[in-house]
Amino acid sequence: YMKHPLQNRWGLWFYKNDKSKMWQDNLRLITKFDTVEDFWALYNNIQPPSKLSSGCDYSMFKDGIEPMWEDRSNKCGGRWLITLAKQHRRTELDHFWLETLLCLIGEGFGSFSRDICGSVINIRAKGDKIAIWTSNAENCETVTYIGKKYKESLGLPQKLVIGYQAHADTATKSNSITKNKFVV
Amino acid sequence: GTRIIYDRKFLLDCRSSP
Repeated sequence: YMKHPLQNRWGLWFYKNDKSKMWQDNLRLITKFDTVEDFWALYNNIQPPSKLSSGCDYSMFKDGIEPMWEDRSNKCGGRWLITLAKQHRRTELDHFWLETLLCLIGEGFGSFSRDICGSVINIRAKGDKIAIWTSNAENCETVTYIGKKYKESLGLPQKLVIGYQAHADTATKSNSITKNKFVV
Repeated sequence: GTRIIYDRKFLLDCRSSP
């Protein structure tokens, strides 16, 4: 029986908000995998996002990319951001997260998948967030394709608008609102 | 070059196969 190889090796990271520690010390690489079977072995054995405590994150990034803006693969990039209302934690959150992971490991964006860095899910009392990070916020065609395909994969209604924010803008935003570089 | 692409149905089927 041969395992099904993935195009990329991925790392799954966990972040728990412990204010007594430095930010980076709260970030842990759980494990890496590069086959479909190993993905499921991992996914089936970790808590679903809806069970995590507030302030926690999961991140899944291509091997060699760390889940932070500062990483050389992320610093010129941005993210398609899905913000969820509080009541969606029970109903949609885990489903959206799995669909996001399947999009990534299955190279669901075709040739545009080369711009994919990874995905982050933030569990927050004020509303959970899921994002797909890409490497170059200037690649308009690639970013727009990924946004449209991602909306489709999540089954989001056409009229629901999602925004893409460059990390550079998010990092330097003055108020709590970050301007969108693209919307679909 | 080639790219290994799996659709979600295939990935979900792999989850249930032993």
